Amino acid sequence: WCVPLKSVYVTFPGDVIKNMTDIQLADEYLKRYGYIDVLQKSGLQAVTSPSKALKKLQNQFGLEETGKLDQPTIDAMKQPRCGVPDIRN
Amino acid sequence: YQTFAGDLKWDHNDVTYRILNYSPDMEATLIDDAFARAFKVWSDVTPLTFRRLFEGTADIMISFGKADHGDPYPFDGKDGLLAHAYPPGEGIQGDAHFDDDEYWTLGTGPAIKTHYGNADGAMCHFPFLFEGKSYSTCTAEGRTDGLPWCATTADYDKDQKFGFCPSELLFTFDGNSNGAPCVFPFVFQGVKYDSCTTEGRTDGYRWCATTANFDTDKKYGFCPNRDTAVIGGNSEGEPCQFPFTFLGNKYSGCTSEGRNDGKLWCATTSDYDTDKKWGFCPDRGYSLFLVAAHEFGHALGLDHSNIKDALMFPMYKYVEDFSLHRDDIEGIQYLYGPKTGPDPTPPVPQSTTSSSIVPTKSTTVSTTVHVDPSKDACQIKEFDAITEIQKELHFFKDGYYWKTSNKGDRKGPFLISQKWPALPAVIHAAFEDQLTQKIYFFSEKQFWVYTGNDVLGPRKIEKLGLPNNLDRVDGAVQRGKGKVLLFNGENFWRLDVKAQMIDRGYPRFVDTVFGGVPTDSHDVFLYKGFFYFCRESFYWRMNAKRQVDRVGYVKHDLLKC
Repeated sequence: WCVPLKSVYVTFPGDVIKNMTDIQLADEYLKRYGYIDVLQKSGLQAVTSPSKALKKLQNQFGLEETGKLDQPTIDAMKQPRCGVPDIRN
Repeated sequence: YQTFAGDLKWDHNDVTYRILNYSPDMEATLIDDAFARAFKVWSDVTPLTFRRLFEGTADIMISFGKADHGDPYPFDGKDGLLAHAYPPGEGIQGDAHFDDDEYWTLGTGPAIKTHYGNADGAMCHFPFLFEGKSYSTCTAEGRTDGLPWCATTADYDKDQKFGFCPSELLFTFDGNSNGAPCVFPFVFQGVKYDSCTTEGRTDGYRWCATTANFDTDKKYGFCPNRDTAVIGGNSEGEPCQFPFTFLGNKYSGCTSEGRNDGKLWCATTSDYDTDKKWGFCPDRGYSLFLVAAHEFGHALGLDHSNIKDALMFPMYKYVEDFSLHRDDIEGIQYLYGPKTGPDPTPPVPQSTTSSSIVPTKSTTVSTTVHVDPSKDACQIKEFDAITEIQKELHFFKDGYYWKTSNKGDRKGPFLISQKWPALPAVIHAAFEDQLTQKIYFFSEKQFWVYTGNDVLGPRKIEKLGLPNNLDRVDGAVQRGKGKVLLFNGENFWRLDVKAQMIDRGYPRFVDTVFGGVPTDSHDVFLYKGFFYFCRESFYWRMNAKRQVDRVGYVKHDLLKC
């Protein structure tokens, strides 16, 4: 009875919050809220490193500025929030 | 705090707003109230005023929508992103959008205002007892018509107070049917429907016809969500079906199995594996008031703050007793300046030609008194005093008063100075002596006694035996003939009206005699045999057995807003 249950994750139809990996979540979050400029992809601006973007985000949310995708940062990204970007171009 | 680049702000202080549609999660009046309170957060600290428009283009257009809702920034389903708003300007600028895949409440679970029944529209009380069984949701138990209902006190068996819960059988919202209930079955494009449907729409909102045939009559409305309905998923508005089968296992309650986000869900048919119909189980939801106050901050020109306790911090956090953070105040006052002086009072021009809004005393010519129509009792959060005079409940605020009859008709605003010219603008308490029909008014350290049009006073309240350091009387309650209880904060005194003197043995502590009511009530009064203790926009009602049997909204239940 003490054997852990095997969990099966299902992608529910119509569920727009997909079962993303933490890296996918962070990537989308940093772009959506302005920490990484989406124009970077087209090569119009110098690329901001993910580490720099994460530090910016950690600074905004009062977290330790590690520049790494640590657990407190992932937890912060999963919090309900306003859709207005934090950083503007 | 931060402002938007270029310090975007409105170039006028009389900002208008319009509510374009409603969420099925909450009663329209609760939504109106949440938005009005959210605007007041900002108008309390700036010279800004907010006026609601019901048609045309307003500065701030407010709407609920799901996923792709007509702007370049789609919502993302339940949780995550809750709402967004645009900085001041023309067109979409200034507008506020709320994700209707969220569960909108007052922040602490279902906020269900009842209809009909015998509880005067009070909120449901969960859990409540009915025939010895406890209910945490609305139920159709005990009824044959399927209408969900709830008790508005903890014990229906004892108090017998109830009302009906929102359902499509009771009313619809928006649409073109003036709130008429659904008619089932109804025909849409030749197909019969026995329940609300999202067919024919791309926005996921559930609707129904309000006649038997939509194809011929084109009459429809949107279905309010029942409190038992699931949120989001692909079955919004449908109830959970227990037990249901998921991956071969049976579940008789909501589960987080199959998800890595820990959210509770259920199937809305008995077999998820074949039907794939599901939704999230109702939770505490998000406070529409708090989220709106934040979004309106953007609509007025504030960007996100990095101070965690500020309203403009981007993350949602529920707080029970909200007050604006210093950072938010500094931000908005940087843009618009501080509020200066009291609210403007309208001029009172007089003429001798037209009819009167306010009944005047026996003068030979009719006097026109123009009362500012924007003095809307329903927009007032906290009244200076409330009392029953000649069987009508009177609400006093800043030189005006309103009254409601037993039938619930609301009249006003009237000018206090017209009816009782000796009184100051702010009345802190009043009562009508049941023996003599004299009306006593209290304001700060003085009181007046009106007998018809004759007035005595002002006199100092210490003449009644009240302590000379008492700043005011906040409430008055008649206790039998010739005795009145006078309240101030956590103390009360008993006045012998005939002797015009406080009885011995007082003050006494409010909480030793009236347990369970706020000890910082700013209005205390007697109405229909109940004591009412008011704090901000809420009241605590106490029955003759000194039990608090209801907590409700002053404006909904007493003012009938």
